[in-house]
Amino acid sequence: DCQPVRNDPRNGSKRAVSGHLTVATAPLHSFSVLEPGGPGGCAARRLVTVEETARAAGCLVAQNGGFFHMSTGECLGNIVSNGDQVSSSGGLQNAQFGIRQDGTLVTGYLSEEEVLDTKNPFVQLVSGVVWLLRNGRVYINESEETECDKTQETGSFSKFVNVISARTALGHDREGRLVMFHVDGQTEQRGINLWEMAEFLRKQGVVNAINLDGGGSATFVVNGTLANYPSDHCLDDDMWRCPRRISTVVCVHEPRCNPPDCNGHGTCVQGICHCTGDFWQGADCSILDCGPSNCSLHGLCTETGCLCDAGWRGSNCSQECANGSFGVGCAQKCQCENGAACDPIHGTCACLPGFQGDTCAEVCSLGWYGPGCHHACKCESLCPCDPKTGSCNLTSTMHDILSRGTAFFKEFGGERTAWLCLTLALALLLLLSAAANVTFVLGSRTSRRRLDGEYAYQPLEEMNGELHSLEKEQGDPTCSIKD
Amino acid sequence: LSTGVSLNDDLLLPYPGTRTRLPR
Repeated sequence: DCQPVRNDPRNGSKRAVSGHLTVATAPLHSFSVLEPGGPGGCAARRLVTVEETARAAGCLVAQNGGFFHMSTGECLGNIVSNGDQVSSSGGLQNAQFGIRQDGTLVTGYLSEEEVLDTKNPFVQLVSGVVWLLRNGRVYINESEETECDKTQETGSFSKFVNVISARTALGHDREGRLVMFHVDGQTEQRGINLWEMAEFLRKQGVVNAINLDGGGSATFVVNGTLANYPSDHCLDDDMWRCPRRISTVVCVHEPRCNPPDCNGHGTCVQGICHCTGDFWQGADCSILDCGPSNCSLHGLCTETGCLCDAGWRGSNCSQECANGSFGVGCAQKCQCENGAACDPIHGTCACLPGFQGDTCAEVCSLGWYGPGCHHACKCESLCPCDPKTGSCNLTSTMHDILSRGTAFFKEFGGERTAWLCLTLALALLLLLSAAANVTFVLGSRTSRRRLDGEYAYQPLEEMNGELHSLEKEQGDPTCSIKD
Repeated sequence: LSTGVSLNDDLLLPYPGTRTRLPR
């Protein structure tokens, strides 16, 4: 009766175990799967301690991650580390835990196509063995069905599930927080089995979790320092326990941006990129955005703002160049004359009717009319038409001929039609002039007849201050002039 | 005290050394 009750630690009775539960918010930015010793570790089949890998990556908390081949160092299962897939299971079905690019947490069994999805790819992914909790329910029996080939592996797999040992697990709670867990132990002597671990995690509010590598691999590191009691003995002195050199590591760190340098266009503060300037946008500062109108489709958005196409101006390229200027930045002056409109892009002139030439400085050639003088006159008399309207009205045409006489001779002196029209015009003027002269002469005679000959012609003559003899005779010379 | 080398003696393996499972 004096002997105390002694429980067998392997029969499920209460016993003490030590371990750590780590909860990380915003796991998209604060959680990483690391290759052993840094990038390229899986390809190189490196095996290094968790401390070494965690220190280099600046992990606040780190644990051993996926399974690996102990003799070759090969990473086993699917491994995606910071967006790079560095190991593939080749479709072998084991429990997976990962985070997709949009922050989605994924737990369970994945097809190869899902692992390789490019629309929303995994940025972190690690493979374990046994899906411990599925949507808040212990899922170990179903996992054995999926992950164990019963014909050859039942004994080994069953022992793996039920033996007490050091364990590690990875999962998340209902709020989307990531949960890392480990307990110390020694296979068959200390620690917990997977049933106990699943139930413990469930009670902590974890809803999905997978089991990662345990036994002597179970290692917990805080700020680069070993913080648990590994179960492997040391080679030099088996009184001491030494951390095993393992493969991948799961790591919780200060929130980081993706990419860490925000593509060179921003500053990373607690996992959030604060983009520089007014125009870099997006979670990773990779998008140039010049506002809702985005340069009004008349320019290119650059990191200094809208670079407007030729003919456009303003902060969002919404204004055309003012009349009189054109080109990039509206920097060039238009040369258009005679009221012609100037194209704001190329500076070309749109002539008003009756004008032509690059700057619309020239009037239409005879026989042509309209804007830019592109239309040929269609007058029956072969006379030139109105250069503005194309009208064949002779009066207006004659008026135009007279007003532009010099140009007419220069440009069309040799043309038969032009000469014909000029001849007609001059003949008409001659007739009008002759008629006017005849009328004048006849009118003058009639007037003289009315004076009855009461006049005398007296030529004015002055010689050395003396009047002509006739003037002397008549007295006052001024009176002799009657007409 | 320096980090010693592990004996790798606490092995906890889900599958036998030669894996026979096939991809699905």
